[in-house]
Amino acid sequence: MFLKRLDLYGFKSFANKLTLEFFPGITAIVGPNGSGKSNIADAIKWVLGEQSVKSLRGLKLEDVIFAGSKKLKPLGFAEVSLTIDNSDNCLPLDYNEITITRRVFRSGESEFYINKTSCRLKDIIQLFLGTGVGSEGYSIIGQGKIDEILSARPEDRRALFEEVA
Amino acid sequence: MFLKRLDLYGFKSFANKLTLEFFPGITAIVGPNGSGKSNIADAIKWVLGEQSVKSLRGLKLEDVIFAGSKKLKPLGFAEVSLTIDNSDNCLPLDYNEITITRRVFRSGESEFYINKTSCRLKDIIQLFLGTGVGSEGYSIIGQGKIDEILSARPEDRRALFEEVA
Amino acid sequence: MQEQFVKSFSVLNKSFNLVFEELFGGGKAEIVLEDPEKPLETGIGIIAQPPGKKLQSLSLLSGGEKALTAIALLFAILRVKPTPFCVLDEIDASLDDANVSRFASFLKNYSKDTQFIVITHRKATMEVAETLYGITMEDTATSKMISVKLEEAS
Amino acid sequence: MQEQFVKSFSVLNKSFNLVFEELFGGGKAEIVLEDPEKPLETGIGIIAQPPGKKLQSLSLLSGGEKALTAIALLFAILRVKPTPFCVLDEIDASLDDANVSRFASFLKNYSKDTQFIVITHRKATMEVAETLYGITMEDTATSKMISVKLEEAS
Ligand SMILES: Nc1ncnc2c1ncn2[C@@H]1O[C@H](COP(=O)(O)OP(=O)(O)OP(=O)(O)O)[C@@H](O)[C@H]1O
Ligand SMILES: Nc1ncnc2c1ncn2[C@@H]1O[C@H](COP(=O)(O)OP(=O)(O)OP(=O)(O)O)[C@@H](O)[C@H]1O
Ligand SMILES: [Mg+2]
Ligand SMILES: [Mg+2]
Repeated sequence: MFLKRLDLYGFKSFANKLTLEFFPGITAIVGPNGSGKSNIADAIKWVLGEQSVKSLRGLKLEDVIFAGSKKLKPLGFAEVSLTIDNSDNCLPLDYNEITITRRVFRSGESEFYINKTSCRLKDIIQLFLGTGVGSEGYSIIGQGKIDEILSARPEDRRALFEEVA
Repeated sequence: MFLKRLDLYGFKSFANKLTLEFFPGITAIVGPNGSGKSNIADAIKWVLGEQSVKSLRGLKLEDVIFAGSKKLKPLGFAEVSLTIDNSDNCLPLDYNEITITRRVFRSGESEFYINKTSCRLKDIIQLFLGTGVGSEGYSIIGQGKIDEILSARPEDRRALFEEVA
Repeated sequence: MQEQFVKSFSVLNKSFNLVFEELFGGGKAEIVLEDPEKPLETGIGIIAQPPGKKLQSLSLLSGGEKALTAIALLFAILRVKPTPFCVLDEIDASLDDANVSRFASFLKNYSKDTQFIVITHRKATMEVAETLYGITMEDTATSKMISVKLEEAS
Repeated sequence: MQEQFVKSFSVLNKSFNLVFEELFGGGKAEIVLEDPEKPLETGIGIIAQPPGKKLQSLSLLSGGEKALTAIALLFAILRVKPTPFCVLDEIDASLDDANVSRFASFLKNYSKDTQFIVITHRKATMEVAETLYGITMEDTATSKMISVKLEEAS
């Protein structure tokens, strides 16, 4: 499989809707400090089912919703959609293209969709089991986190190695 | 006061004696990964009386002694000397120039000198009390450590702020 | 089950040593089972020895050497069990120019089997990307995307 | 004693806000006593709001913004109670080019009162140094010093 598109709306610093298209190979994201690059990595983590607020650098659930700025009002919800090319059938669903969507409201209410069909968070997590994608995996290395692969205590590394072996 | 000279012999990657001269203003140390730049910062920490092996990235006391390489034998001791201009009498000693020396042998034996006179570790630490120099201070910021000033828990920050205020 | 793990572990170990040698231009590295008698429970140790240097604890490695060792382990894992995509946020930050070039060509080679999305400030890494997105803050303090040419990107 | 601390704390707070504004080109920052009733025991909180942005927890700041905020606090401390010398090991690593230039000119200004020894890979930081030392590894895996010209240093 490969990622085709990421749609961000109201997620962290993305008050205006942004669509990023991805292609096989290497996509580089560049820009000044504080512009929103790591927020894009957070968005991918989040839509794939990340449950730890701390690992998204937040203190509470609603920290992922655009909080407003000097000139803009806060938004009421955040939504991220990730569209995946599944022509190789890597994901166990009978579609060539799969879009997963996650939405959270200030009330704390959450909604999840796979190809526009409402589902639960665990259905999304289940979908990626065994692919190396997800919080126990090694497919998303956050900023400042590359050393952790080495500094983890020997017992803690097991989770990673069991995913691999 | 200001630093005038640093002499390294047998300290970490400095198998051959190296002398660095410093002047008022800014001195930049540059070079490739693993060349020994941070080892210089460690040497300054160490000669000023650092007692924590861990804060010098070691596991045991003798980790600061040149351990040898494929082509060179290990050395039997490490020695660092720091020469300081004290014309403004910032340090409470009646010398215009003060050289502090620290030496450690593989046996674990240590020697300390202030201007060639043998002394104890606590004499060196005592000398810098109140100047902001030393392990509770803010005069040496190690690699990857700048964020710690922010991420320390509010109670832990007290040590730093009490030094300042 | 235990046999499967030990076998995969050994494959990963060989892969790690190979990748480490390529990235460092020599030296050697290993992953070890701390207690080979209990492969499914024991902790996993990492050993790394840059070329020409004596084997010492990981903690004594430099910032850049640690990062490059971790990158070697990551690529070793990807060689043994590629993920479909990989998001890397500034993992090249501590590398000097020589090392970031080597990292970038590694990325290029592995990108045949794995799709990479890399956040970076380093020119060498940008140069191996086929697609480049620039993100900036508007004066309303919200993020937007701009098209980027490589000359102005770093 | 308590009065002395509260007074110095307030001076440091003003200094921090000023330095933060200069480094970020706006915005505001504070250090706060968590319990003003117990100034000598209570924890110390840090608040930082980059220009144009809403005030949020420090954790949500970007890597570069956190580093710059920490640098602002360090310089604020140096302004209030300068140390004779300061050793900085790659504290500019996360800063983009615009921010590292601002950091470098700050360093230049403060170097009248404090002697700085900086380890860096960044050209802007090297350019404000009066003395430049290059360190490399010999093939015997021991460190040596070489004289460096600025053009080849970064
Ligand atoms: N919920 C939110 N609402 C509005 N802005 C937010 C929200 N969460 C985070 N931000 C803003 O996003 C910015 C951080 O963005 P990000 O971490 O993506 O930066 P970056 O481009 O990775 O920068 P660097 O190069 O320094 O790592 C912060 O300035 C923060 O104020
Ligand atoms: N006791 C020792 N004997 C021999 N070599 C040592 C000893 N202690 C550390 N070293 C070597 O010093 C090197 C690390 O040096 P240092 O941390 O100063 O690098 P650096 O120049 O700061 O690099 P970077 O730019 O990556 O931070 C390591 O390769 C390590 O092998
Ligand atoms: Mg970032
Ligand atoms: Mg270093």
